[in-house]
Amino acid sequence: AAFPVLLGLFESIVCKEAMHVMQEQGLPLLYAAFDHALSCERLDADDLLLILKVFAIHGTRDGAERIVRAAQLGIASQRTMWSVILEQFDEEHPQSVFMINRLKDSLLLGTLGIAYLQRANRLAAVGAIQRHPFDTDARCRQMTAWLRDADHLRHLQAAIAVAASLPYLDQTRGRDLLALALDHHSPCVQIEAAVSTIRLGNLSARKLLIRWCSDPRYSRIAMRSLRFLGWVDAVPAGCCHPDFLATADLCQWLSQPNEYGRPPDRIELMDTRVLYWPPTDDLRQVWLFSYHYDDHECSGGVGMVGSVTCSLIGETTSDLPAADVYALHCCCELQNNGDRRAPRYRSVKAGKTLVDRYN
Amino acid sequence: NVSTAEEATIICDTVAVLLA
Repeated sequence: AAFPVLLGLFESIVCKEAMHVMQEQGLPLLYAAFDHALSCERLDADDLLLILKVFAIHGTRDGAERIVRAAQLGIASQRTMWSVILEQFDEEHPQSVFMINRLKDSLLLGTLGIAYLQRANRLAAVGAIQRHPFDTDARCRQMTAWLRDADHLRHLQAAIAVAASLPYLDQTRGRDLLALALDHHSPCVQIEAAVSTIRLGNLSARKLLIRWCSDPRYSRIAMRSLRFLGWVDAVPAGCCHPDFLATADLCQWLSQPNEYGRPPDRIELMDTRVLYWPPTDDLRQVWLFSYHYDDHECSGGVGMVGSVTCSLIGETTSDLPAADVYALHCCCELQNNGDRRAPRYRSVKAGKTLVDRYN
Repeated sequence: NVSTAEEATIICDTVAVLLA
């Protein structure tokens, strides 16, 4: 149990002298521990991935070599920790190009494979690598499978990354992928494919992006793409209305992988008001939206925007009066802030007492 | 946070003991 805590300290170094000691004395211990774990096949995947994260953060060649070895062996390739590990390899990281090049011929599966594609896209975008490692027939077959996967939530991030990689692929090879991406059932993939189409010189996809701006469920992604392409003026005026922006905010929150993973099928404004909000100690506009998923067991709920965007899934429903929902969110935010006014247990009564005291 | 070389040394020694 102490090991993860100790590893965490390798990521919390705030002075040069301590960093020197950690790299001279600490990292070699972790290299040896990693090598030993591999040689005797006593693999605790959680510990190993935490060690790899430390290696990635410290940016040494010895560490990067071990990350490459673990990736080639496909150790725990489904774990989301691989995203965290490879995210460290940005354009500032001294081993990014080494890592990308050393893994270019390895078939990487699961989260690991997707994270590798995302890294390759990023490094290709800034010109850190000249040839995209997915510009091969074998990798194109893998990307085609990701785009065609019917279980779209499982491979949504992969499909988005494939769509983003298209400007860096040989055009003949990428043509079929582009057609698949533009026709993908997820608008998130279609938007990314539209951006790639534009970057490849076909400006006709611009109107597709503008159209998605007007749908609050995908507006945030479409607007970000327009900004990325330098077309801020193309955002329709109605998309800047506070109610619309608040709806888009909640849709983005609900779309996070650890929430529903996609925006709701329906979303409606339930209430909006200006009130003194105790958790932030200021006067602000807040919104409540009821949302619905057609195919989900829990079918829907209520979300709040204006302070901390979130939905207390399972606690609030659209049957509750708006004041009760605000009361529960108020309790929740105060608890998360460690505020001395926070009640021990969340309840409508405790929240209402707090909100009413200031309003 | 690890803010001195001494603290870093203690952590490394602890890791060494733990891994041994």
